[in-house]
Amino acid sequence: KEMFEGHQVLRIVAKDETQLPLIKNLEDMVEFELDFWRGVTDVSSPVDVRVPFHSLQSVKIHLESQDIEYSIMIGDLQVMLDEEQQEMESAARIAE
Amino acid sequence: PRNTDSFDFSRYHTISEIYSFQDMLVAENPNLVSKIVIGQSYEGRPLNVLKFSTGGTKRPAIWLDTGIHSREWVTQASGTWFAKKIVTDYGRDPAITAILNKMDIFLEIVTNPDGYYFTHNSNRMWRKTRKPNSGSSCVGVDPNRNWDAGFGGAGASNNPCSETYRGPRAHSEPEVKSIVDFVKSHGNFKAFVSIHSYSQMLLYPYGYTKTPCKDQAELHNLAKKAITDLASLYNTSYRYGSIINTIYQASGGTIDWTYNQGIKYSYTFELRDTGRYGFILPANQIIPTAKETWLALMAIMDHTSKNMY
Repeated sequence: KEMFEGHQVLRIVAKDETQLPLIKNLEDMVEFELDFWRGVTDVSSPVDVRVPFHSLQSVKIHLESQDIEYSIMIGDLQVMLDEEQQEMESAARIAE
Repeated sequence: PRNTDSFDFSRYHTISEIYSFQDMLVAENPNLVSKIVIGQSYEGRPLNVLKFSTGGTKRPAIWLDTGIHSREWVTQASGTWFAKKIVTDYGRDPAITAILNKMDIFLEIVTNPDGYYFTHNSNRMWRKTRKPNSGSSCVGVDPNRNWDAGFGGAGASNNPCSETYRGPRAHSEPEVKSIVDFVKSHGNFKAFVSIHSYSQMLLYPYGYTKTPCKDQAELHNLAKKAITDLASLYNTSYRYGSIINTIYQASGGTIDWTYNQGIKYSYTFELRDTGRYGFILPANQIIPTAKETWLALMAIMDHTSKNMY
């Protein structure tokens, strides 16, 4: 089972149109193994991207070096998945 | 649960629980609901479509599907709730009763069963199908880039390892081909709604070209009405418009193909997340999401039934 310890989901907000292609460039950086949950659309829509633990520092440095604003939407994805799984299991037990 | 009344719609379910729900619903409503298996997934799972019909043959029909991207769990959960809503409201709610007295509704809840099973047992983040790609170690095709509509154009990837890999050729995926064949053989669909999550959008064709579709004005106005009805429940705000103008260029998309087949009312929903959960939407938001989405679906189905073409 694929585990996602330490994976974070970053919410990236472009300041203006010029930053959109900079964010889109991330899609081509396959070494980061990014998973775009919400793709690049326009300035008014945030971009959500899951970043594996091993790429986190590089991606954050990359964003900060280009003055691209981001926040951490999910601090540790596996924690959330564990909660979801526990909730499913406890609800199933109650049903039984 | 021994019947669908005691089915817990407020939590996420495994594929076998959803399949048994479907069979229960059919058994409880033999005069309204039947199950059609339109094909098999790559790994051999049945592609179940629930048909809601009050008679006639090949009546004008409405298609709803959820879960084509397997990790978008709130969509399969909402689809399950829609199925129960239809049977609960038929004969009680005048609007859905009027629709079903002249049209059929087809609902495919688990449109990508292999992917959905995989999200429960191996990788919660899985989006694509599970068919291996020859010549690559990466598995799966994006089933929303595999349709013969602008296939091969910009807005999809040629790389089997990409989440938006279009596949080796159009309709290469059995999960897609089965719908294509079913829609073509039925020949009388008037509306087609494919439901995704998340980003709260209601989209209509096209995604592969900037050329406006010929019914753009009507589809735009109907989308506006639908998202207004949706927002009336919990104030969930949606954006709406053509795929290419509202999100990005996407080739080989489902509703571009259905629209090009002549199914005018072709829409894609992107359901919640209203907060910061993304695909891991808490189960306590399933029913509110389903309820608000149903208002939008009713607007589209009502308009379709009153504007036959």
